[in-house]
Amino acid sequence: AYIKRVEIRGFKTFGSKKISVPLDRGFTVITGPNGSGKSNILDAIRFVLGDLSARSLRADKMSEVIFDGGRLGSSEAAKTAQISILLDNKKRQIPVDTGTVHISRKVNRRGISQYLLNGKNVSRSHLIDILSIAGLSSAGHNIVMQGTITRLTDITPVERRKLIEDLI
Amino acid sequence: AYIKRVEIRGFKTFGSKKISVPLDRGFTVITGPNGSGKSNILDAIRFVLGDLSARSLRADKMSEVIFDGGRLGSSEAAKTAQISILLDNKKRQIPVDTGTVHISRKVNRRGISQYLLNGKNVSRSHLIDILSIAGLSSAGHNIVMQGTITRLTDITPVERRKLIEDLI
Amino acid sequence: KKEVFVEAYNEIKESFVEFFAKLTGGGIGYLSQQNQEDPFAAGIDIFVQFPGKNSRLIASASGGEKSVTAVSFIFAIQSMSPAPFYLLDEIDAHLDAYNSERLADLLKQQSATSQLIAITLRDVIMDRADRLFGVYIQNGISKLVSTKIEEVTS
Amino acid sequence: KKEVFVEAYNEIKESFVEFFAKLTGGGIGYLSQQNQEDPFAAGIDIFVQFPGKNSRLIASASGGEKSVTAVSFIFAIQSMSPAPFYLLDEIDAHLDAYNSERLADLLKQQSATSQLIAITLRDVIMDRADRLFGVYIQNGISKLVSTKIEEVTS
Ligand SMILES: Nc1ncnc2c1ncn2[C@@H]1O[C@H](COP(=O)(O)OP(=O)(O)OP(=O)(O)O)[C@@H](O)[C@H]1O
Ligand SMILES: Nc1ncnc2c1ncn2[C@@H]1O[C@H](COP(=O)(O)OP(=O)(O)OP(=O)(O)O)[C@@H](O)[C@H]1O
Ligand SMILES: [Mg+2]
Ligand SMILES: [Mg+2]
Repeated sequence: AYIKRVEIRGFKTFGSKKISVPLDRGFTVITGPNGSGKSNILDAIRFVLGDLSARSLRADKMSEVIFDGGRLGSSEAAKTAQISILLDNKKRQIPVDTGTVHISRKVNRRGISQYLLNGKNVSRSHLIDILSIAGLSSAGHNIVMQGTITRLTDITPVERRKLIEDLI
Repeated sequence: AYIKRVEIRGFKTFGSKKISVPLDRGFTVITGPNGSGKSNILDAIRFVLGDLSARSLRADKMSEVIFDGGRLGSSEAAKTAQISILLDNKKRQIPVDTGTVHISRKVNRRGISQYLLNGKNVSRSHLIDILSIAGLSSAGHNIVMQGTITRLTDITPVERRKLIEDLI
Repeated sequence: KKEVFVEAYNEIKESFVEFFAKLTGGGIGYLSQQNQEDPFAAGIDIFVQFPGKNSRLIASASGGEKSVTAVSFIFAIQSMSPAPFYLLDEIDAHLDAYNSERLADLLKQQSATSQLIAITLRDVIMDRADRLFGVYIQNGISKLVSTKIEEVTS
Repeated sequence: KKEVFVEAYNEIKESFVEFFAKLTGGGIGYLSQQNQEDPFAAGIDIFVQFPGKNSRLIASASGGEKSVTAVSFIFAIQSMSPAPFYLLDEIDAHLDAYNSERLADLLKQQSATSQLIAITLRDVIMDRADRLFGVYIQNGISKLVSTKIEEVTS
């Protein structure tokens, strides 16, 4: 169940004009200068998978991930941030009977999020249940945020055992 | 009160044959492959300045900083780890009446440390009192360990204010 | 439950040795249960022996050595339980040239098993990409340029 | 006591703006007291405006941006209260080429005020050293080679 593409609109440094990021099923690499938006793309993926922690998205509250207008000024700020993700589902790892699964999340300035699954409104908890069956989550050993690679070596031996327990 | 040189013997990857590291009063740069001993040199400086936290030296207990013999085997392990540091004191920032100040610390396999100040045995607390007058300490905003540079930006606003308070 | 755990643990343990050797060019890394009879009473240690050195607990390792060890652990878990994708943000930040090169090769290899999306500032990793995106910013707005790397076949 | 604090704070505040501008090529960074009347009741925020962007609290900044901001803060403190020496272990780990170059220049400059000892894997920083040490390991034992960089005067 890999990610075919991510669509970003009004999220962090991504303006109101939607940007579509098609991902390779093998090895995709993202590069660019400091502050250009690389980590923001990864934040977008975690956001659409249901991350509730504004803090882990480097924001004080969830509404802060909404594009603030950039150099064009706050009059050009977005009203909502929206991320969509298209997941391959040929092997039906996600318990939804479609060959690809489309997930979308939009947050407004009051910090309220709406989720869509294949175009249909769903509650976050329903979405999380479905995603977890496929091993999809906004956190886990498979997501290494910037500066955290040595976490796996710095955790305690007991935490390390628990990590393995949680996998099975 | 800058560091003129550091002498390392039996400490971490530094074997029983003493190594003397003369430092420039301006800009000294240390480079080399992963695991070659660069950060160990900085650990040595913090160690001789009285660092009591084995954990911050990446050891479980203080005796673990003693050279373990390397590829030559544990028969070649050192019995003690010793660091000496020669500090410039022309401006008498350190309240000792010598133009340079020599500080030494040796730890044995039972984890017991001995401190020497200009060749004379002193208690750690006496040494710490003298060093702190000169603004010398094994921790502080002037010592940035590997992977911690963004700490100053990640601390809370209140912690940041306290940092400034502690300077005056 | 204990058997399920032990089976998973042994599989990860075995893969860890393999990946660590690959990433370090012959180093010996191993996991070790602190309590063999009752694994749930204690934790799991990581011991590493880098080429030319002694075997030591991971805590004393250098920044680059810890990064290499963590990556070995991640792919060891992948062997037993592959995640659908991996998001890797600048995991090469503390690696020297020699280790970055090995990491780049390993990422390329492992991307056959799971989708890998990696952020890097290093050429050696960009060079192995199937698809490469350059991100840049204009008036505070991110823009992307894409380079799909195709095999040249005449 | 409050006056002493406010005086120190203002000095650091002013220097921070200066160093941030230097390190970012014209960016605007500033400290801000959360409670102006009673500074001890609250904390100190850092706002940063990188060239081409809006002013934002430091929390949302990127890894490289945070590194640059932290370094500006360290040297801002140095202006008011210089430490005898600075130990800087791979503070450039997350910087791109452009920011590393500016950092290298700044470290060279500030080494006139206080002794700086920096660990790096980057050429651009090694090139500015007054003294450069290469560390390598043999049989698990560290060895050093030293290159003192002398001005060539004929
Ligand atoms: N809501 C928002 N509106 C506009 N800009 C934002 C918003 N939230 C965050 N940003 C900006 O996003 C930028 C960070 O982007 P990101 O973390 O993706 O950079 P990066 O490319 O990963 O850089 P680095 O190489 O330094 O890690 C910061 O400049 C931050 O101010
Ligand atoms: N008591 C000891 N005896 C022998 N070796 C030790 C001891 N303590 C630590 N080491 C070794 O020191 C090495 C770490 O050295 P150090 O942290 O200085 O590397 P580094 O040059 O900073 O590398 P990097 O570029 O990856 O940060 C590790 O291989 C570790 O096992
Ligand atoms: Mg980043
Ligand atoms: Mg190091």
